[in-house]
Amino acid sequence: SRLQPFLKDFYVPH
Amino acid sequence: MFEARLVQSSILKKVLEAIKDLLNEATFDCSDSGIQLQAMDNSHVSLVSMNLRSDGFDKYRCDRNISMGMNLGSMTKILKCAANEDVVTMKAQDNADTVTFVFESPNQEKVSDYEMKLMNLDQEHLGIPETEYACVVRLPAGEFARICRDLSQFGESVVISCTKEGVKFSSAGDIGSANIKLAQTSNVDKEELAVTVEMQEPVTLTFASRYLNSFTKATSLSNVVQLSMSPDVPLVVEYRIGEIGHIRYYLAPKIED
Repeated sequence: SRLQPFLKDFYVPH
Repeated sequence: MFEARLVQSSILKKVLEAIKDLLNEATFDCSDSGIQLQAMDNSHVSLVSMNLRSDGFDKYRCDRNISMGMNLGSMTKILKCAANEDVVTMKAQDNADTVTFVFESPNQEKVSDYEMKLMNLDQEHLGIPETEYACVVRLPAGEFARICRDLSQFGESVVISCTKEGVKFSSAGDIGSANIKLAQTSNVDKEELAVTVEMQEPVTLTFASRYLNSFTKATSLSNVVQLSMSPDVPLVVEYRIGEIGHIRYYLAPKIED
């Protein structure tokens, strides 16, 4: 099966 | 004082239609340059980014930057009160806790105003860097919506595979599997009917069909949708909003467990 990553794993909060 | 007037209120209705599947509320950040919105969906899996440039409005005034947190369910109720051919004006005082929507019929015989309470939303913004993507695909927005709808019958995931020949969408599940191949259009008479691929390297990525389907709620905004993909980074699904701006959706590809 496959996992759905969160967007915060890719972009930094500012 | 903030005031933004749009002759076509239908644009605002379509924008709302395009975001309310993913978001219950959102902050509209208004500045001299226009109106911007960035918000993640409740599960923090996808992100909506919208920009309406001030020069795209028929009248635009924003003396001080203002962030208006809106309940999108309430905003939907109010915009349902506007006829498609109405002119819409959004207004707010500086530091106001309400926003007013004014709808005028084309002949000015009916003018209505609706005041809506604003919300304080503590929303996190993500910094999204300018990115060169390995594949950029443009295709008719209606075709993309159709593909997402058709494939979501098969499985929770859609595999998008892009080569210089074209783009392939696949899904598999309990009932079987499905593949839809779109070849790059050879001679383009009408841009809105074309399938084009700009490719640096081939890319194959897997996405949750539920989110792709939500993104296609923006289909009425534009004839064309643009998909930007690179290995291991979020997909960008972009629709232009007439001559006034754009809406972009971001969704990370699924990874092997």
